[in-house]
Amino acid sequence: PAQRAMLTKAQEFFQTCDPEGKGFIARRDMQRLHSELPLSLRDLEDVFDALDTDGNGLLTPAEFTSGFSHFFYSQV
Amino acid sequence: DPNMKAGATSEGVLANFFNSLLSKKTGSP
Repeated sequence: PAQRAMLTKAQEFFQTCDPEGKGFIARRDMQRLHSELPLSLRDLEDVFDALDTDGNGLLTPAEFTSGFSHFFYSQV
Repeated sequence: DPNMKAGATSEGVLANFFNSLLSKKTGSP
């Protein structure tokens, strides 16, 4: 059940970052969240770099979910 | 160890980011 909750949340957050449903998150999608979240552009850059484990400049759902799962399981 | 420090920092920044997303979701109807 915890894993299902984690995946549901990860999917939900991915859609928040990718509202057009492109299937990936680009750096500028992340920067767009600056107006919605209380984070600086620098913070959002750091978040993007931390999640973009292969460094190709795009976040896939797998990369996003992997980063989120670390956070999720550290909370529970 | 600078690498460990970088890891800890990115963990903090990610926690901050996901917490913000969580409160954004729960904060809006």
